[in-house]
Parts: sequence; structure tokens; C-alpha cells
Amino acid sequence: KDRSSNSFNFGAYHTLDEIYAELDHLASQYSNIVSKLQIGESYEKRPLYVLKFSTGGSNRPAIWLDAGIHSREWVTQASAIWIAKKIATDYGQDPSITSLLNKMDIFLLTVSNPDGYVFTHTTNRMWRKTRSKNKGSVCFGVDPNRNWDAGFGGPGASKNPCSDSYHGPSANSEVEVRSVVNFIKNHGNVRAFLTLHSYSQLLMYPYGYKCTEPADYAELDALGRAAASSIRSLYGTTFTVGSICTTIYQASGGSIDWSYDNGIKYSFAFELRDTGNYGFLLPASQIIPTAEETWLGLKKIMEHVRDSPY
Amino acid sequence: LQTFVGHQVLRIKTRNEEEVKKLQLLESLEHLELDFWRNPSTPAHPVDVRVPANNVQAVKAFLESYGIEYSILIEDLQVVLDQEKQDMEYNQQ
Repeated sequence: KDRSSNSFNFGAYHTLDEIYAELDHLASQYSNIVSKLQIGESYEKRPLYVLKFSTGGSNRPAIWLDAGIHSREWVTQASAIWIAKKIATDYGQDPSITSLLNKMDIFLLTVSNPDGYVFTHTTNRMWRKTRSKNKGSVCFGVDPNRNWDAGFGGPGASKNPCSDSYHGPSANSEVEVRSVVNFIKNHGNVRAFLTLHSYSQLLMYPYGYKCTEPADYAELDALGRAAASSIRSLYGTTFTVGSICTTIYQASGGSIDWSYDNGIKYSFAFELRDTGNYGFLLPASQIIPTAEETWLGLKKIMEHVRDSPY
Repeated sequence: LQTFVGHQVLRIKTRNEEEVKKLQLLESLEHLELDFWRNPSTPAHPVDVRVPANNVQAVKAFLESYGIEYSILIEDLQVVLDQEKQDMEYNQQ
């Protein structure tokens, strides 16, 4: 297969195989800054691939970005692929991204929950969880954003294996979660943790498992508002900014609470378009506008991280 | 392949904490197989919920009996899914 051809349609939804093929293509086409790493495998033994954007150096400070932990939120996996291409093409062209990558690495997990993603394509478009088997239950899967070791099992997560917000038998029980935790802990120098979800247009910071303000509340709130303003500047899409608890509802075991409590100050969760007309079925024609505006918000945060070492 | 013919997505607007509590009760009724896209939290935040076709009437009756305001966001989810599938097939061609 000709790896130099560029036939991937960023304005369409794709199967997991197509996305994974495009990761190879990006790593091949932009081999000077992009490489593909496998950080583990899913419950059903699918690889978990991360794209590493780096200009060299060892153990540089890094930004973590993931998408698709809730499998049905298809616009997030699609946006992540667009963002991967954007980072690769902007390096050397956009002074801001160039200076960022000359100082830091970016790790991008485009499909955090590959089993769930395949299941949404083959069996149930509305599937949100992993596909692990739950002992003693006929129901499958754990909500991987209730499975992190952050107030695990507390309010806003279900103990019922049949629920869409089932927290799982123990923190990190899901290999998809455990793989990310191990990767970030082993890396040891991740300075920002950004996660993409979709539906309802929110930009949130910790906490979700408790309704108290994080120590860095003022800075995170101001940065979140600046990012939301950048998002709005392109197409007028409005994001609500706040902590998970005050913005939506109390929810325990979430990823950004774990990252924040483990010393990653700049921890944010994005909820991309839309506000209800399509739900998780955002038309493909909106993928690129969504990715474009999201990129502006991400860039605002990443620039702040670059300029605010801690 | 699981289909969603007749599934509706409702947007529910609550006016006070009491109505939020009613929705939290609705959320706990597992036999209705509701899929909350936005869970009940505070009166300021609307609730979006996917309701299977055979439970649409029961849920609407529940809401109406308590005078809770709602609107239909998606009339038939399968219609939207079919459109999405068609778009993907077109793209693959």
C-alpha cells in the first residue's frame, strides 16, 4: 500500500482499522516529529496506540491528550485524527506550535476505548463503556471514566454492572484505564492532561468526585475561560466553563480528577458539540468545524502550559 | 445490529429541586431502560434522555403527571442513525 498517498477523509467517520491505518500514515509522512507507540492492549486484545509528537530530547515535559474513552462520542475520535494532522503540519509553519514542540512532547491517544468503538460500528451505536465481562452479571462493560483511582465508587457512579455509569469492580480494573495510568506514571513528566468527550459543550476542570475547589482553581478557571473564548471566536460555539461538579453533576472515578490528584495541574475535560439536536450522532459535515474550534481551545491551554512551567 | 426504531430523545427542563428529585427517581427505574445523555443535577441544567420506543408513553405520562416540562429533541433515533450510515457508505465509495 502506498503510504505516501493522502486519501484519508478527515470530514468523515471511520472504522477503527481505517483510523489505525491513518496513524501509520501520519507516522510515516511526518517521521521527523511523529512516531507511533503502543501503550497496551484492550480487553479484547486490540492495540492502544499513542502518537508521540516530539522534536527530540529525553523525558521532556509532555502534554497528554486523549479521545474516545466513551466510544459512542464519535466526533472525538474523528477530531483527534484531524488534530494529529494539524499538529504535524503546523510544526515548522506556526511559530506557536513550533516553539511548543521544541520544548515539550505531545502524546495523543486517538481511540481510548477501541473495543467499545468497534462495538458501536458493529452492534450498538449507542455503546459507551468498555467490553469487559462482569463476573456474576449478564451485562458487559465498565464506564472507563468512572474507573480511575479518584474517589472511586463514590457519588455519581453506579455499582450496577448493567448501568452505563458502572464504575467496575475496582479502580483501574479496566486495562484501557490501567494502560494510561501506567504510561503516565512511568513517564513521570506529564504537565497537562486533556481529555475529549462530546455532547453539551463544556470545558471542565477538577473536581468531579467532590464539590470543593481545586487548589489551582483561579488559574484553571481563568485558563478555561480563555480557552472557551478561543473556541467561540471561530464559529460562535459557546462552552460553559467550571468544575465537573458545578458544571454538570458530581461524578467519581474520572480521569482528570486522577491526573490532578497525581500532580498534573493542567487537567481539563472538553465536551464538544452539540447541545441536543444530534446528540452522539453529530453529522459528519460538522467534524472539521468541531475539530477546528476545539484545536483553538487546546492550543490556548497548551501555550499556557508551555509558558508556565511548574 | 441493535436498532433504535421509535426511540426518542427528550429534553426535560426542571424548575426546582423537587422536579430534579423526581427525575432522579425516574433515573433509578431500571425497567424503563433509559439512557441519560445529560443526567439530572440542578434545575439550571436541562436533562436529555433517550427513551426506548415501548417506554415513550410511560415516561411522558410520568413527566406530565408531575407537570414537568419537556420537548422532543430527536423524534426517531433510527432515522438519524440511517442517515449516518448512509453518509459513511457514501464516503467509503
